[in-house]
Amino acid sequence: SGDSAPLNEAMAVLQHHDAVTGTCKQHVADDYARQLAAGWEPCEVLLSNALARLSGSKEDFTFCRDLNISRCQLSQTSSSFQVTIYNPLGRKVDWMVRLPVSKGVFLVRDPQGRTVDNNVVILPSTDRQMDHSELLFSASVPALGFSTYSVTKMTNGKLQTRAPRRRPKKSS
Amino acid sequence: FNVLAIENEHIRATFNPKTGLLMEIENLDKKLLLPVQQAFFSYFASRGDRLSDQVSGAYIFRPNQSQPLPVRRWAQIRVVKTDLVQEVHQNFSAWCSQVVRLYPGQQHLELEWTVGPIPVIDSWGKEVISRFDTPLKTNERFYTDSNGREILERRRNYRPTWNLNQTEEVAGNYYPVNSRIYITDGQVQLTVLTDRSQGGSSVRDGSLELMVHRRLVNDDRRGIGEPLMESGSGALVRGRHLVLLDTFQAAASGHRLLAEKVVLAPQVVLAPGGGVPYNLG
Repeated sequence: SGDSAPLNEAMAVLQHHDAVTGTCKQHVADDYARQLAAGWEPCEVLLSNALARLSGSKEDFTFCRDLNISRCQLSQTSSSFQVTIYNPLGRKVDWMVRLPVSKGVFLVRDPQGRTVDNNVVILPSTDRQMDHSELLFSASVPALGFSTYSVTKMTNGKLQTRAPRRRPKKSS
Repeated sequence: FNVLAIENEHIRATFNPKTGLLMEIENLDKKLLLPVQQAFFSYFASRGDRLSDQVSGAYIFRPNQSQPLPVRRWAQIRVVKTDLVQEVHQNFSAWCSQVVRLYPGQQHLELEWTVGPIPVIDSWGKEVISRFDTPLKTNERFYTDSNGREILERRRNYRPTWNLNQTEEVAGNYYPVNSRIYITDGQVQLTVLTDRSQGGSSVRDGSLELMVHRRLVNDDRRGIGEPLMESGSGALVRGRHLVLLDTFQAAASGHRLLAEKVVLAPQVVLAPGGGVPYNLG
């Protein structure tokens, strides 16, 4: 079961001035990080439950915590996946989604099943072993709601695998 | 290149082709052009001097000289231009790089910086800043916020409620920046939104700086009992500055709406797909 109380508590602890300013001892900083990480985990379950209820579909949701450093196991290894974007703002937003992927050509569809323009950008890296391609597409998300986009990798202009079973899914 | 620029329908950012540094920002809607040079600098931490034995530490920011040193005077660059994004990748050193980015329809310039681990092998603590230099006549004034609620006017070497005897030229003019800092000459305003709380200042007229990372080798004797020194090889930090150029009259509506989008940013959740129908029953 999901629970937001541990993250609430961790956030409350982190109101202390040495957490806000970073003036704590290193072992205290490590403990703050531990409390935040432990608090986030049951929140992911809570969010998964909420999304399942709102979308009417129970999925194996993945929260990519390392997106800021272009790392996400699911998007980098799967040939098809779904991207759900939740907008906590009280107005519609258009948002550029950036996801690390392996090199290739992708087909992106919006919640209405229409094809969405996308680009794969190859990023410079000092580590030549790592693949640093990122998939970009613009997502439109309603106020205080979410949109689900589907991404499928293509080979030689054809879908590499069957697209995930499509269910009528609109922005909610 | 003769001219190196990225642009969309609202903004053009021009880079010096020799140095790779940002040179100019233009608001195409309002036909505003502002020379802006942006680069990274580092203040070397004080170890105490004849005026005071106070060293720079976790609590105390005290650089040992008023002029920071550039991380490098030029950046190795790479340009990426596609239909959906235009980016200039700037590499200043092995521990300092930045991507200047523009998406279609976007009214601000995005600067995604990556700094660290700060080298301290020379036994000098360092505090790294991103500095924007413009010719704006700002009359010793700049503006910082308190969680976006109240923007306060800050005046260099001045306090509104007492006669200040300024003894720290740089640190004495640093203020908390929770979400934004700006400078203006009454006509044009340059605003920088941050994605986290940082220290910021305008040490010279037309200049605006934000501290992005710091690593120190000495304890400042204020009770922590250890220097601000990450264990292992050190921390690598990535963050974003969103830069807006607008008229003074229109700037507030622009940075307030943009800040809302930053604070309440969309959350991305992935799933392999093919889930089973779900309802409460």
